[in-house]
Amino acid sequence: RQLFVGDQVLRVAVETEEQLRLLASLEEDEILQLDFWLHPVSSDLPVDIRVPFASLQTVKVFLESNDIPYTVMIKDVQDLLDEEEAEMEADSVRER
Amino acid sequence: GSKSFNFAAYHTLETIYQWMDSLVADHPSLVTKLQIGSSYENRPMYVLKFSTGGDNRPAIWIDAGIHAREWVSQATGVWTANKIATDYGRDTSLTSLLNKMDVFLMIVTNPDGYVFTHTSNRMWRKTRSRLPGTTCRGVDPNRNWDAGFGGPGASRNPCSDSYHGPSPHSEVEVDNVVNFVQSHGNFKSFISIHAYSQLLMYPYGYSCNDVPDAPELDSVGRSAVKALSTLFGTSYKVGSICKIIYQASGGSIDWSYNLGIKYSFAFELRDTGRYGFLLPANQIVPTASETWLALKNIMEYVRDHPY
Repeated sequence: RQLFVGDQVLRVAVETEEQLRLLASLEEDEILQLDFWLHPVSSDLPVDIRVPFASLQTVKVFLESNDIPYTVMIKDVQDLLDEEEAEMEADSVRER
Repeated sequence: GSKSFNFAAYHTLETIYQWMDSLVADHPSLVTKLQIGSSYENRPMYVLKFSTGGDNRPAIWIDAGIHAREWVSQATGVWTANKIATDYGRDTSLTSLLNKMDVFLMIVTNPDGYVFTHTSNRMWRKTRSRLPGTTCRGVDPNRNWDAGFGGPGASRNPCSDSYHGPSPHSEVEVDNVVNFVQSHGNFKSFISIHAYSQLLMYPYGYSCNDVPDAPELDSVGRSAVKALSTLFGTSYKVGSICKIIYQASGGSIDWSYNLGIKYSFAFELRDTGRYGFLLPANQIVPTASETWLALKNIMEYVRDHPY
Protein backbone atom coordinates (compact mmCIF):
# COMPACT_ATOMS: atom_id res chain seq x y z
CA ARG A 1 0.00 0.00 0.00
CA GLN A 2 1.29 3.42 -0.95
CA LEU A 3 1.96 5.68 2.04
CA PHE A 4 1.89 9.46 2.07
CA VAL A 5 3.95 10.12 5.17
CA GLY A 6 5.05 13.75 5.35
CA ASP A 7 3.23 14.71 2.15
CA GLN A 8 1.53 18.06 2.48
CA VAL A 9 -1.27 19.73 0.56
CA LEU A 10 -0.51 23.36 -0.13
CA ARG A 11 -3.24 25.85 -0.98
CA VAL A 12 -1.77 28.51 -3.22
CA ALA A 13 -3.56 31.82 -3.60
CA VAL A 14 -2.74 32.87 -7.12
CA GLU A 15 -2.86 36.62 -7.67
CA THR A 16 -1.38 37.24 -11.11
CA GLU A 17 -1.10 35.68 -14.54
CA GLU A 18 2.65 35.42 -14.04
CA GLN A 19 2.10 33.33 -10.90
CA LEU A 20 -0.28 31.10 -12.83
CA ARG A 21 2.41 30.63 -15.48
CA LEU A 22 5.01 29.75 -12.84
CA LEU A 23 2.69 27.21 -11.22
CA ALA A 24 1.96 25.68 -14.60
CA SER A 25 5.70 25.21 -15.07
CA LEU A 26 5.80 23.37 -11.73
CA GLU A 27 3.00 21.11 -12.98
CA GLU A 28 5.13 20.09 -15.96
CA ASP A 29 8.07 19.08 -13.79
CA GLU A 30 7.64 15.30 -13.58
CA ILE A 31 10.54 14.83 -11.15
CA LEU A 32 8.66 16.63 -8.36
CA GLN A 33 5.75 14.14 -8.64
CA LEU A 34 3.22 16.82 -7.75
CA ASP A 35 -0.46 15.94 -7.58
CA PHE A 36 -2.58 18.96 -8.47
CA TRP A 37 -5.93 18.65 -6.73
CA LEU A 38 -6.93 21.99 -8.21
CA HIS A 39 -5.01 23.13 -11.27
CA PRO A 40 -3.49 26.55 -11.93
CA VAL A 41 -6.00 27.97 -14.36
CA SER A 42 -7.52 31.08 -12.90
CA SER A 43 -6.87 33.59 -10.17
CA ASP A 44 -10.50 33.10 -9.09
CA LEU A 45 -9.80 29.64 -7.69
CA PRO A 46 -7.07 28.48 -5.32
CA VAL A 47 -4.51 25.96 -6.51
CA ASP A 48 -4.24 22.89 -4.27
CA ILE A 49 -1.14 20.73 -4.65
CA ARG A 50 -0.28 17.51 -2.85
CA VAL A 51 3.46 17.68 -2.52
CA PRO A 52 5.39 14.50 -1.71
CA PHE A 53 7.68 14.89 1.30
CA ALA A 54 10.76 14.57 -0.92
CA SER A 55 9.73 17.62 -2.99
CA LEU A 56 8.41 19.75 -0.17
CA GLN A 57 11.45 21.90 0.38
CA THR A 58 11.98 22.53 -3.32
CA VAL A 59 8.37 23.57 -3.85
CA LYS A 60 8.20 25.84 -0.81
CA VAL A 61 11.45 27.55 -1.78
CA PHE A 62 10.10 27.99 -5.31
CA LEU A 63 6.88 29.57 -4.05
CA GLU A 64 8.59 31.82 -1.54
CA SER A 65 11.29 32.96 -3.90
CA ASN A 66 8.62 33.94 -6.41
CA ASP A 67 6.46 35.71 -3.78
CA ILE A 68 3.59 33.32 -4.36
CA PRO A 69 1.45 33.16 -1.21
CA TYR A 70 0.41 29.75 0.12
CA THR A 71 -0.87 28.04 3.23
CA VAL A 72 -0.51 24.47 4.37
CA MET A 73 -3.96 22.95 3.89
CA ILE A 74 -3.01 19.45 5.09
CA LYS A 75 0.07 19.14 7.27
CA ASP A 76 0.56 15.39 6.88
CA VAL A 77 -1.62 13.51 4.40
CA GLN A 78 -0.86 10.16 6.03
CA ASP A 79 -2.19 11.37 9.40
CA LEU A 80 -5.55 12.11 7.76
CA LEU A 81 -5.54 8.78 5.94
CA ASP A 82 -4.79 6.93 9.17
CA GLU A 83 -7.70 8.71 10.86
CA GLU A 84 -9.97 7.89 7.92
CA GLU A 85 -9.01 4.22 7.97
CA ALA A 86 -9.40 3.93 11.75
CA GLU A 87 -12.84 5.48 11.48
CA MET A 88 -13.87 3.08 8.71
CA GLU A 89 -12.66 0.13 10.74
CA ALA A 90 -14.54 1.29 13.84
CA ASP A 91 -17.69 1.79 11.77
CA SER A 92 -17.50 -1.67 10.22
CA VAL A 93 -17.04 -3.29 13.65
CA ARG A 94 -20.02 -1.31 14.99
CA GLU A 95 -22.16 -2.39 12.02
CA ARG A 96 -21.27 -6.08 12.47
CA GLY B 1 -30.83 -4.13 5.74
CA SER B 2 -30.88 -0.77 4.00
CA LYS B 3 -32.38 0.97 7.04
CA SER B 4 -29.57 0.16 9.46
CA PHE B 5 -26.84 1.34 7.12
CA ASN B 6 -24.47 4.03 8.38
CA PHE B 7 -24.64 6.76 5.76
CA ALA B 8 -22.14 8.87 7.68
CA ALA B 9 -19.29 6.50 6.87
CA TYR B 10 -17.23 5.57 3.85
CA HIS B 11 -17.68 1.98 2.70
CA THR B 12 -15.94 -0.55 0.51
CA LEU B 13 -17.32 -1.53 -2.90
CA GLU B 14 -18.47 -4.85 -1.50
CA THR B 15 -20.47 -3.16 1.25
CA ILE B 16 -22.01 -0.67 -1.16
CA TYR B 17 -23.03 -3.47 -3.53
CA GLN B 18 -24.54 -5.46 -0.63
CA TRP B 19 -26.39 -2.38 0.49
CA MET B 20 -27.81 -1.90 -3.02
CA ASP B 21 -29.30 -5.38 -2.79
CA SER B 22 -30.91 -4.55 0.54
CA LEU B 23 -32.34 -1.31 -0.90
CA VAL B 24 -33.89 -3.27 -3.76
CA ALA B 25 -35.26 -5.83 -1.29
CA ASP B 26 -36.79 -3.08 0.86
CA HIS B 27 -38.38 -1.25 -2.10
CA PRO B 28 -39.13 -3.96 -4.64
CA SER B 29 -41.87 -2.07 -6.45
CA LEU B 30 -39.71 0.99 -7.01
CA VAL B 31 -36.05 -0.01 -7.24
CA THR B 32 -34.30 -2.50 -9.46
CA LYS B 33 -30.61 -3.18 -9.89
CA LEU B 34 -29.34 -3.47 -13.46
CA GLN B 35 -25.92 -4.68 -14.46
CA ILE B 36 -24.80 -2.62 -17.46
CA GLY B 37 -21.52 -4.46 -17.95
CA SER B 38 -18.27 -5.19 -16.19
CA SER B 39 -15.19 -3.15 -15.45
CA TYR B 40 -11.69 -3.78 -16.82
CA GLU B 41 -10.93 -6.02 -13.83
CA ASN B 42 -14.27 -7.73 -14.31
CA ARG B 43 -16.23 -6.18 -11.49
CA PRO B 44 -19.94 -5.76 -12.17
CA MET B 45 -21.15 -2.26 -12.94
CA TYR B 46 -24.58 -1.62 -11.45
CA VAL B 47 -27.20 1.03 -12.03
CA LEU B 48 -30.15 1.49 -9.70
CA LYS B 49 -33.34 2.10 -11.61
CA PHE B 50 -36.13 3.97 -9.84
CA SER B 51 -39.32 3.44 -11.76
CA THR B 52 -43.03 3.26 -11.03
CA GLY B 53 -43.76 1.50 -14.29
CA GLY B 54 -44.43 2.40 -17.89
CA ASP B 55 -42.45 1.56 -20.94
CA ASN B 56 -39.20 3.40 -21.57
CA ARG B 57 -40.32 6.57 -19.86
CA PRO B 58 -38.27 9.75 -20.19
CA ALA B 59 -35.44 9.39 -17.74
CA ILE B 60 -32.76 11.12 -15.71
CA TRP B 61 -29.23 9.74 -15.48
CA ILE B 62 -27.08 10.40 -12.40
CA ASP B 63 -23.59 8.97 -11.97
CA ALA B 64 -21.13 9.28 -9.13
CA GLY B 65 -17.58 8.23 -8.49
CA ILE B 66 -16.11 8.29 -11.99
CA HIS B 67 -12.97 9.64 -10.32
CA ALA B 68 -12.07 7.00 -7.77
CA ARG B 69 -10.58 9.11 -5.00
CA GLU B 70 -13.51 11.54 -4.74
CA TRP B 71 -15.09 9.46 -2.02
CA VAL B 72 -17.76 11.92 -0.98
CA SER B 73 -19.20 11.50 -4.48
CA GLN B 74 -19.86 7.75 -4.11
CA ALA B 75 -21.06 8.29 -0.53
CA THR B 76 -23.47 10.97 -1.76
CA GLY B 77 -24.68 8.50 -4.38
CA VAL B 78 -25.55 5.98 -1.65
CA TRP B 79 -27.37 8.58 0.45
CA THR B 80 -29.24 9.87 -2.62
CA ALA B 81 -30.41 6.40 -3.63
CA ASN B 82 -31.80 5.89 -0.16
CA LYS B 83 -33.43 9.34 -0.22
CA ILE B 84 -35.21 8.66 -3.49
CA ALA B 85 -36.46 5.28 -2.27
CA THR B 86 -37.67 6.50 1.11
CA ASP B 87 -39.18 9.81 -0.06
CA TYR B 88 -41.24 8.27 -2.84
CA GLY B 89 -44.85 8.38 -1.65
CA ARG B 90 -44.00 10.93 1.05
CA ASP B 91 -42.56 13.83 -0.90
CA THR B 92 -45.25 15.07 -3.29
CA SER B 93 -42.85 16.55 -5.80
CA LEU B 94 -40.55 13.53 -5.99
CA THR B 95 -43.58 11.27 -6.22
CA SER B 96 -44.98 13.21 -9.16
CA LEU B 97 -41.55 13.08 -10.80
CA LEU B 98 -41.32 9.31 -10.45
CA ASN B 99 -44.87 8.93 -11.71
CA LYS B 100 -43.75 10.56 -14.98
CA MET B 101 -40.07 9.72 -15.31
CA ASP B 102 -37.48 7.11 -14.35
CA VAL B 103 -34.28 7.87 -12.51
CA PHE B 104 -31.12 5.84 -13.10
CA LEU B 105 -28.40 6.21 -10.50
CA MET B 106 -24.92 4.76 -10.84
CA ILE B 107 -23.18 4.97 -7.47
CA VAL B 108 -19.74 3.65 -8.37
CA THR B 109 -18.94 4.44 -11.99
CA ASN B 110 -15.29 3.42 -11.67
CA PRO B 111 -15.35 0.30 -9.46
CA ASP B 112 -11.77 -0.82 -10.15
CA GLY B 113 -10.42 2.58 -9.23
CA TYR B 114 -12.59 2.71 -6.12
CA VAL B 115 -11.32 -0.66 -4.90
CA PHE B 116 -7.76 0.46 -5.64
CA THR B 117 -8.25 3.55 -3.44
CA HIS B 118 -9.28 1.23 -0.61
CA THR B 119 -6.53 -1.32 -1.03
CA SER B 120 -3.43 0.29 -2.54
CA ASN B 121 -3.46 4.00 -3.23
CA ARG B 122 -6.02 6.34 -1.69
CA MET B 123 -5.07 9.03 -4.20
CA TRP B 124 -5.94 6.98 -7.30
CA ARG B 125 -8.22 8.78 -9.76
CA LYS B 126 -8.23 6.82 -13.03
CA THR B 127 -9.38 3.43 -14.28
CA ARG B 128 -6.99 0.45 -13.90
CA SER B 129 -6.61 -0.57 -17.54
CA ARG B 130 -3.23 -1.65 -18.93
CA LEU B 131 -1.76 -0.27 -22.12
CA PRO B 132 0.95 -1.73 -24.30
CA GLY B 133 4.24 0.15 -24.18
CA THR B 134 3.91 1.70 -20.74
CA THR B 135 4.08 0.55 -17.16
CA CYS B 136 1.68 3.30 -16.12
CA ARG B 137 -1.88 2.14 -15.70
CA GLY B 138 -5.26 3.70 -16.14
CA VAL B 139 -7.06 6.38 -18.09
CA ASP B 140 -8.91 9.41 -16.80
CA PRO B 141 -12.45 8.23 -17.52
CA ASN B 142 -13.66 11.80 -17.69
CA ARG B 143 -11.32 12.58 -20.60
CA ASN B 144 -12.25 9.42 -22.51
CA TRP B 145 -15.66 10.35 -23.97
CA ASP B 146 -16.18 11.10 -27.62
CA ALA B 147 -16.51 14.86 -27.19
CA GLY B 148 -13.53 16.85 -28.39
CA PHE B 149 -11.50 13.75 -27.53
CA GLY B 150 -7.76 14.39 -27.28
CA GLY B 151 -8.17 18.16 -27.30
CA PRO B 152 -7.01 20.75 -24.79
CA GLY B 153 -7.18 19.89 -21.10
CA ALA B 154 -6.39 16.21 -21.48
CA SER B 155 -3.00 14.57 -21.46
CA ARG B 156 -1.52 12.20 -24.04
CA ASN B 157 0.92 10.95 -21.41
CA PRO B 158 -0.26 7.56 -20.03
CA CYS B 159 1.38 8.37 -16.71
CA SER B 160 -0.64 11.56 -16.26
CA ASP B 161 -3.70 11.68 -14.04
CA SER B 162 -5.63 13.27 -16.92
CA TYR B 163 -4.54 10.81 -19.63
CA HIS B 164 -7.30 10.63 -22.26
CA GLY B 165 -6.63 7.05 -23.31
CA PRO B 166 -5.82 5.56 -26.72
CA SER B 167 -9.21 6.27 -28.31
CA PRO B 168 -12.70 7.54 -27.43
CA HIS B 169 -14.58 5.07 -25.20
CA SER B 170 -11.48 2.86 -24.95
CA GLU B 171 -12.34 2.39 -21.28
CA VAL B 172 -14.90 -0.32 -20.84
CA GLU B 173 -16.43 1.60 -17.93
CA VAL B 174 -17.14 4.54 -20.25
CA ASP B 175 -18.26 2.29 -23.09
CA ASN B 176 -20.76 0.51 -20.84
CA VAL B 177 -22.41 3.80 -19.89
CA VAL B 178 -22.37 5.02 -23.50
CA ASN B 179 -24.05 1.84 -24.74
CA PHE B 180 -26.64 1.90 -21.98
CA VAL B 181 -27.57 5.56 -22.47
CA GLN B 182 -27.68 5.24 -26.26
CA SER B 183 -29.74 2.06 -26.24
CA HIS B 184 -32.20 3.55 -23.74
CA GLY B 185 -32.64 6.52 -26.05
CA ASN B 186 -34.93 8.58 -23.86
CA PHE B 187 -32.70 10.33 -21.31
CA LYS B 188 -33.62 13.96 -20.81
CA SER B 189 -30.98 14.81 -18.23
CA PHE B 190 -27.48 13.55 -17.53
CA ILE B 191 -25.83 14.53 -14.26
CA SER B 192 -22.31 13.58 -13.13
CA ILE B 193 -21.26 13.97 -9.51
CA HIS B 194 -17.64 14.81 -8.71
CA ALA B 195 -15.86 16.36 -5.73
CA TYR B 196 -14.50 18.93 -4.77
CA SER B 197 -14.53 22.75 -5.16
CA GLN B 198 -18.24 23.55 -5.11
CA LEU B 199 -19.19 24.07 -8.71
CA LEU B 200 -22.23 23.31 -10.80
CA MET B 201 -21.25 23.14 -14.43
CA TYR B 202 -22.80 22.67 -17.83
CA PRO B 203 -21.22 22.05 -21.27
CA TYR B 204 -18.83 22.65 -22.85
CA GLY B 205 -15.53 21.67 -21.38
CA TYR B 206 -13.76 20.97 -24.64
CA SER B 207 -14.65 24.33 -26.05
CA CYS B 208 -15.08 27.75 -24.52
CA ASN B 209 -17.89 28.55 -26.95
CA ASP B 210 -21.36 28.77 -25.42
CA VAL B 211 -23.71 25.89 -26.11
CA PRO B 212 -27.03 26.94 -27.71
CA ASP B 213 -28.87 26.26 -24.46
CA ALA B 214 -26.36 28.07 -22.24
CA PRO B 215 -28.78 30.77 -20.97
CA GLU B 216 -31.35 28.17 -19.91
CA LEU B 217 -28.75 25.83 -18.36
CA ASP B 218 -27.24 28.75 -16.50
CA SER B 219 -30.61 29.73 -15.14
CA VAL B 220 -31.43 26.14 -14.10
CA GLY B 221 -28.01 25.84 -12.46
CA ARG B 222 -28.42 29.07 -10.53
CA SER B 223 -31.82 28.02 -9.28
CA ALA B 224 -30.37 24.66 -8.19
CA VAL B 225 -27.49 26.14 -6.21
CA LYS B 226 -29.85 28.66 -4.64
CA ALA B 227 -31.86 25.71 -3.32
CA LEU B 228 -28.66 23.95 -2.23
CA SER B 229 -27.43 26.92 -0.24
CA THR B 230 -30.65 27.21 1.77
CA LEU B 231 -29.55 24.31 3.98
CA PHE B 232 -26.13 25.40 5.26
CA GLY B 233 -25.28 28.48 3.22
CA THR B 234 -22.74 26.61 1.09
CA SER B 235 -21.82 28.71 -1.91
CA TYR B 236 -21.37 27.30 -5.39
CA LYS B 237 -20.21 28.81 -8.64
CA VAL B 238 -22.24 28.12 -11.77
CA GLY B 239 -21.04 28.19 -15.37
CA SER B 240 -19.71 26.21 -18.27
CA ILE B 241 -16.83 23.84 -17.49
CA CYS B 242 -14.47 25.78 -19.69
CA LYS B 243 -15.33 29.13 -18.22
CA ILE B 244 -15.42 28.30 -14.51
CA ILE B 245 -12.67 25.73 -14.17
CA TYR B 246 -10.63 25.00 -17.25
CA GLN B 247 -10.81 23.69 -20.75
CA ALA B 248 -11.12 19.91 -20.49
CA SER B 249 -11.86 17.69 -23.45
CA GLY B 250 -13.47 14.25 -23.51
CA GLY B 251 -15.85 14.88 -20.62
CA SER B 252 -19.07 12.97 -20.02
CA ILE B 253 -21.53 15.85 -20.00
CA ASP B 254 -20.16 17.26 -23.25
CA TRP B 255 -20.80 13.86 -24.79
CA SER B 256 -24.33 13.63 -23.37
CA TYR B 257 -25.17 17.17 -24.48
CA ASN B 258 -23.95 16.46 -28.01
CA LEU B 259 -26.07 13.32 -27.98
CA GLY B 260 -29.10 15.57 -27.49
CA ILE B 261 -29.51 15.35 -23.73
CA LYS B 262 -30.06 19.03 -23.09
CA TYR B 263 -30.04 19.08 -19.29
CA SER B 264 -26.46 17.92 -18.80
CA PHE B 265 -24.72 19.03 -15.61
CA ALA B 266 -21.70 18.15 -13.50
CA PHE B 267 -21.39 18.80 -9.79
CA GLU B 268 -18.21 19.35 -7.83
CA LEU B 269 -19.34 18.76 -4.28
CA ARG B 270 -18.46 20.41 -1.01
CA ASP B 271 -14.99 21.46 -0.04
CA THR B 272 -14.40 22.67 3.48
CA GLY B 273 -11.14 24.24 2.34
CA ARG B 274 -9.24 22.01 4.71
CA TYR B 275 -9.43 18.46 3.47
CA GLY B 276 -9.80 18.34 -0.32
CA PHE B 277 -10.47 14.76 -1.38
CA LEU B 278 -10.11 13.62 2.22
CA LEU B 279 -13.40 15.07 3.39
CA PRO B 280 -14.15 13.59 6.84
CA ALA B 281 -17.01 11.11 6.96
CA ASN B 282 -19.04 13.39 9.23
CA GLN B 283 -19.40 15.70 6.19
CA ILE B 284 -21.08 13.04 4.04
CA VAL B 285 -24.65 13.54 5.20
CA PRO B 286 -24.52 17.37 5.19
CA THR B 287 -22.95 17.27 1.72
CA ALA B 288 -25.47 14.78 0.37
CA SER B 289 -28.40 16.60 1.99
CA GLU B 290 -27.56 19.95 0.40
CA THR B 291 -26.75 18.31 -2.93
CA TRP B 292 -30.13 16.62 -2.90
CA LEU B 293 -31.85 20.01 -2.87
CA ALA B 294 -30.00 20.99 -6.04
CA LEU B 295 -30.56 17.62 -7.71
CA LYS B 296 -34.25 17.75 -6.92
CA ASN B 297 -34.48 21.27 -8.26
CA ILE B 298 -32.91 20.21 -11.56
CA MET B 299 -35.04 17.07 -11.80
CA GLU B 300 -38.23 19.04 -11.18
CA TYR B 301 -37.27 21.48 -13.92
CA VAL B 302 -36.62 18.60 -16.31
CA ARG B 303 -39.99 17.07 -15.41
CA ASP B 304 -41.76 20.38 -16.05
CA HIS B 305 -39.96 21.21 -19.30
CA PRO B 306 -40.37 18.24 -21.63
CA TYR B 307 -38.68 18.44 -25.01
